[in-house]
Amino acid sequence: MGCFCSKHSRQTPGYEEPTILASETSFTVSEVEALYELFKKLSSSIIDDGLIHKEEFQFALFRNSNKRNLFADRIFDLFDVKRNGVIEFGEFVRSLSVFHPNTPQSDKIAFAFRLYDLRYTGYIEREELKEMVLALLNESDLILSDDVVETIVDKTFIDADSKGDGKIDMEEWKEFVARNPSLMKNMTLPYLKDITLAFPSFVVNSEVEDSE
Amino acid sequence: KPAAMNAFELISTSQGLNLSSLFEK
Repeated sequence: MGCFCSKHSRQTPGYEEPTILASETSFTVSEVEALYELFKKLSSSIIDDGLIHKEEFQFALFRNSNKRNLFADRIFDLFDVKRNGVIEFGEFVRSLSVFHPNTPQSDKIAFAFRLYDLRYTGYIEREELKEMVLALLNESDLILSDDVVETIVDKTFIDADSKGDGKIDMEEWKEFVARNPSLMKNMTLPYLKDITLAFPSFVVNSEVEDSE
Repeated sequence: KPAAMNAFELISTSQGLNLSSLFEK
C-alpha cells in the first residue's frame, strides 16, 4: 500500500475538483475544500464509503439514523440528483450552494417549489399541502383538529392559487413568496459564509488559491 | 390563532428543513 495522504483520500466516488465546483456554485475554492471536511465527516458516520446515505443524513439532522421525516426525505431526494440513493460530494456542494447567502433568491424559490411538489407534477397540489401540514404536526407537539387543518390548508391554498385552478404553479409560488418572504428563511444558511472557519484544516492544506 | 396560520409557514418550521443541524459538531 502506498502513502495514505490527503490526495489519495480525496479519490472517493463522486469526488469533484474544488476549482470546478467553485466555478459552478456560490462557494469559493476554500469553502468547497472546507465543505469536503464536513462531507467526509457526514459520509463516514455510519458507512465509511465517501457517500452520504439516507441514514447518515438523518443522523446528522436528528442525531438519530432511524428517524423518518418527510421533509428530510425530500431534501435528501433533491440533493441526490443522480437518484442513486446516496449523496456524492459534487451533489452535496451544488445542492448546498442553493442555501448560500450569495445565491440568488430566484434559485432558492425554485428549490423550495421542487421541495414541496411532492409528486413531481410541476404543481403544488392541495393534497400535497395537507400531507405536509399533517407531517409537520406529526413531528411536532402541536395538536390541531382536522377542521382546523382543513381551514389552514384552504386559506393558504386560496391565497396562493391566484388563478384558482386548484393547483399552485411556479408563477403563483413566486408571487406568494414575494408576499410572504419569511417562507424563504430556512433557504439561507448564514453558516455557509463561515464554513472555512468551522473546518480550517483543509484550507491550510489547500494547494489552490481563491481567485476572489 | 392556529386557523390563521399560513400552511407553508407551519411547514417551514420542520426540523427536517433545518439544515443548520448538519454543521453542528
